[in-house]
Amino acid sequence: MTHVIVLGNEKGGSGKSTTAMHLIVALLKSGKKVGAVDLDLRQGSLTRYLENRRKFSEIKGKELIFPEMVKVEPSSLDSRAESQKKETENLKNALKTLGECDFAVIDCPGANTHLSRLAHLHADTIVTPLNDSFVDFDLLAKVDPETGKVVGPSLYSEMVWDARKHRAMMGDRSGIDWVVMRNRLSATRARNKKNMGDKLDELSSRIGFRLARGFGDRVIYRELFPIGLTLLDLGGVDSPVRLSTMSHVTARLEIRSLVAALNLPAGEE
Amino acid sequence: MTHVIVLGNEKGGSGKSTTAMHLIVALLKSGKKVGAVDLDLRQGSLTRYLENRRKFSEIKGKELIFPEMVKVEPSSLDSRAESQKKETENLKNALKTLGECDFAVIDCPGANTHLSRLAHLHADTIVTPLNDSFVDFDLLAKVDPETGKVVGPSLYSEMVWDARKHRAMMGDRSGIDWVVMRNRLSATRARNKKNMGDKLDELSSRIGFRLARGFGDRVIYRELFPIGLTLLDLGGVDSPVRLSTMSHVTARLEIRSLVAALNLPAGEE
Ligand SMILES: Nc1ncnc2c1ncn2[C@@H]1O[C@H](COP(=O)(O)OP(=O)(O)OP(=O)(O)O)[C@@H](O)[C@H]1O
Ligand SMILES: Nc1ncnc2c1ncn2[C@@H]1O[C@H](COP(=O)(O)OP(=O)(O)OP(=O)(O)O)[C@@H](O)[C@H]1O
Ligand SMILES: [Mg+2]
Ligand SMILES: [Mg+2]
Repeated sequence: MTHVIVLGNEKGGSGKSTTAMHLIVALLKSGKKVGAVDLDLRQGSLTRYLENRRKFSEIKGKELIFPEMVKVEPSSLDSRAESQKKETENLKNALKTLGECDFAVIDCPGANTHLSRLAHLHADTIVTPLNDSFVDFDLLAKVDPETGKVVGPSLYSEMVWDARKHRAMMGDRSGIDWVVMRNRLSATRARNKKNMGDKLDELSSRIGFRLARGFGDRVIYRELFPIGLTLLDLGGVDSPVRLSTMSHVTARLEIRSLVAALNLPAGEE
Repeated sequence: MTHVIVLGNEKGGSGKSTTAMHLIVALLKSGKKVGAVDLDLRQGSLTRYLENRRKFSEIKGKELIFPEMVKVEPSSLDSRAESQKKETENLKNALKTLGECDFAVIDCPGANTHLSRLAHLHADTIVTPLNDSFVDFDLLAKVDPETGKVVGPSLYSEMVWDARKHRAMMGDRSGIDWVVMRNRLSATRARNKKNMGDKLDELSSRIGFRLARGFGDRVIYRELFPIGLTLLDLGGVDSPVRLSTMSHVTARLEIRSLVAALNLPAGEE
């Protein structure tokens, strides 16, 4: 049974593609078979990251570990209803192709597209990265500016709950495990960071997600994009980047903690 | 003649709404009449920022300066062609309503929507904030991973050039001034930051934008969102946030430098 992990957050630039890539490589390194689906059909950051990886491994003659990538074609039919039908079929086929994988990691765009909603419907685990900012938080929940209290869920929480509701309606008893992870955390102890932390704690039980510590804002999470590598690929004698900084060591711990926090099935050993 | 400033970048989370808000308040504070249009119809971060501002000024009984906000209704007709026709009309009417303003600031979504393309077509100045990351850069231009050379323009550059081309086809001799600004710059001197700087310099003459220094990654740019204020609103005796940190002083300079870099018309005095 392929365990589907969806990177979801309607808010752009929250870190979905970055987290998707690092999760994919972490799971591959732990010996799992991993499939990858990029539903950001236009920008395709994850696709680009993996293409860069492919080129780098060819140019350098280095063996690198790859997920099984499956394309999902967009539909540009004039009728929204018709093109959504076609896309539903395309995603179903993509997931069938990945039926032999332990995990299928689906990267969603920062928008409420039909394919993104569909992916959420198929998710066993939804991972939602979140910038340390109330601008980002605003898509999870509305906050009363006067009292600072959470007033109610917002657009993206509704998207996740629609997926949970539809699953229940279809008779599916397995719930969706929703994990929100803080991303691009600054090293400093700003009041804003504490406020965000408090609000997230308050919100998690209320709208049903678990909170994972997440990633700091570290150059190592983005500087290897042009060559398609992640921190986890480094460490060999011929590593293109010096590995010994504190930031790199902490980043490795962050990635490992995230995988642990996701409580993923051990799969067939 | 209303000078139209469009915040554009198809890449999500690059800082469009944040920059839009700070530009709006800076221009208002300099005595200009400013209109605001939020084309991110679903997420509406700019709309939310201004609603929070409205609520805060009512609750605290404080006088705050506001832009003239105009709504542009989305269309959810099933036919893409029909709904695009309706949206084109809605945006034209919105701009007509703002005809008395010195400036109209239009915030675009992090997606290639029809309204976003339309806004680019109407722009006198396009301001494109950009995270210090090749993941973001990838939407401006493709880079050869082996040589590090810029290979050609990418999706968002094409969007800007489509707007420039259409304007020329319609006989409009006034060009669009395209300014790319670096955003969320870290204080450190990372190699990644220098590489990005070099690539941007290389790219600017090649694809026709000017490069503005931009903003550092500073909590002050985001922590006042819940109360709808910006750094520029602070400084009174009853200021809710202590104003004297180095980061705040530098942020003020950054905002002022951005406005200066935009070379905006002085307007009627
Ligand atoms: N932990 C991190 N440390 C440093 N930079 C990061 C981190 N996470 C993400 N980034 C950078 O932040 C930007 C946004 O990240 P990313 O593209 O992964 O977000 P996204 O949610 O996939 O965006 P979109 O909605 O556009 O698909 C990118 O420039 C990326 O390199
Ligand atoms: N200079 C900055 N310093 C600190 N935080 C920033 C800065 N610029 C933007 N941010 C934060 O980064 C995130 C993305 O910014 P913002 O929402 O303005 O981007 P956007 O381009 O409008 O995104 P979208 O594509 O979703 O509309 C927000 O959480 C915002 O608070
Ligand atoms: Mg992405
Ligand atoms: Mg925005």
